Amino acid sequence: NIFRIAGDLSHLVSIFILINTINVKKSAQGISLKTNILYAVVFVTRYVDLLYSYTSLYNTLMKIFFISSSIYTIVMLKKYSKNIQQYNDDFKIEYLIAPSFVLGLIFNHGFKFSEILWSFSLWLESVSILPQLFMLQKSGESQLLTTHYIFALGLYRALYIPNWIYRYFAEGRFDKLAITTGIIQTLVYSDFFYVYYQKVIKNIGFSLP
Amino acid sequence: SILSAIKDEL
Repeated sequence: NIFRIAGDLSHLVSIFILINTINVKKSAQGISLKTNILYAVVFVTRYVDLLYSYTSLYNTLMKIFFISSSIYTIVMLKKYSKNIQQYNDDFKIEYLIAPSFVLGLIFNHGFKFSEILWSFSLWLESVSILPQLFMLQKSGESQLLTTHYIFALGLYRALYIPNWIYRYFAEGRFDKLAITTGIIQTLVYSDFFYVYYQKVIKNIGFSLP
Repeated sequence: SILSAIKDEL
């Protein structure tokens, strides 16, 4: 359906903006390494099913792309972040990883290693942007491309919400776990979305309150 | 099933 395709496309766009920004500027300025490490963890733990289940060629290619691009991003960020003297990327990610793992243990589709990892990845994804937003807030201002990247990334899960509503009516299917974490993820972005609309769409400077 | 429906997503 249209919402899901649009969501996946905005996810792809966010990754291309990110990689392109790093490569063009040859700098990791304003980009959180920790957020990108969390996304790599999210993709690897969610897509372990690549090894034992097959949905479609689209699904497989996208999963391989997300895993490989997230690892590539980390390598590039590591390479360029050495030169930055004041690198405000100091969010304690253990405060995100540990609760996500506990929530994965509590809410899952079966007490199996693969199901716990899948649930963990959903919870972790919902809060993975926090180091990046934290960094943006600390630095006070940001490059336009960085904000476009964060916007496209947030838009992806936001578009999954109408996708789930559509699927509920069209196919009679829904998943409480995916929807709950998807809504949390969108809420985490809500302040950013509002500021993005106010400042970027109306073409003024950017800062988070 | 519901599970396979959601896991076809990314």
